[in-house]
Amino acid sequence: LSWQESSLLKSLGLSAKPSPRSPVPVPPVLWRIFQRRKELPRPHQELDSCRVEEFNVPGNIVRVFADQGRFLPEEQPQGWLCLRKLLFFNLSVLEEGERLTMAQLELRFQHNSYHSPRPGQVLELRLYPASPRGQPQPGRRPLVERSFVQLHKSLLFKLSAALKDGKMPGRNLTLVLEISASSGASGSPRSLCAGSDALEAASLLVVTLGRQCRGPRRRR
Amino acid sequence: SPPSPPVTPSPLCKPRRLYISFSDVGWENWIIAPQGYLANYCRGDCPFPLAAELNSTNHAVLQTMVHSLDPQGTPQPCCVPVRLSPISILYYDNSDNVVLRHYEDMVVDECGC
Repeated sequence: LSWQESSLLKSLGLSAKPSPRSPVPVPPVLWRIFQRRKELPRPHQELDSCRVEEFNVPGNIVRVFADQGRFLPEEQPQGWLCLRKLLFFNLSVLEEGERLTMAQLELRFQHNSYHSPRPGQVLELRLYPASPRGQPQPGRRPLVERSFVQLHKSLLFKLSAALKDGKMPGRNLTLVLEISASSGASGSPRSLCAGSDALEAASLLVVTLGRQCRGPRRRR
Repeated sequence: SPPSPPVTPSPLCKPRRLYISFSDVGWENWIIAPQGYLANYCRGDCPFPLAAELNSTNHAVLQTMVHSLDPQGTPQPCCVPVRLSPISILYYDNSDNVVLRHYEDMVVDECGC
């Protein structure tokens, strides 16, 4: 790297020049935010670049982390438990001094559920904090507990409150996701679990406030 | 494309066009968008008397007057950005995550002395 390039990257908050190995598609939400900002009128852009209007939170960096976890096969399927998966998000790229202001988990399913559910056909979803090895932390209450009748393309869960006071959850975030059929429903557990098989991917959108936004603003 | 500053060759302090192309600096494989942008820069004279449209500070007015009396001893005031706009950049970071980052003060909209 020439020194000019490295000093420019540093001023942009990057320690080194990225070289993507397997670039993923751009998440539509980021593309929408980018396009909306680009189309704002210039030059009098009364834009606060330290706030993400779309989520109404302070922040100047929005990242989408892909799940790097795995299914926990050894314990499924079991009874009413349809799915048990370790969700693992590597947050080590977050820099010192960055403050997390929002975290949103997205569970994407392969299809919309077009079948109107049978009466009483309810799925229950729980998210637990877990150790990096995927062990739920005993006695911990679920971060999220929700029942739903119909699967949509994706389900969104705000985890900001669960991640307490914006403190960085360490270098990674590990959760255990459980989807189970409600034990009161009629029909075999297997048929009731059919919908949960459609889980396609999980991702975590994180908004942070970088150092540039936390210090005093430069005066003219 | 965004409106661009006029390009008449006036010697006075004003924004000048400067388009930064990320592929020119070899960043096209990790910057998703934009491919480049109009950053502009400031150049031009701040002569005495300073015209109102030169966005001058009081000190600049003083300095141009002293410069007109003693050009060797006191230089003209500088022509600098006085109004800037942010831009957003979409890129892949070192872990192949997609990042949208907003950077302040990346586009020169107005210059002054």
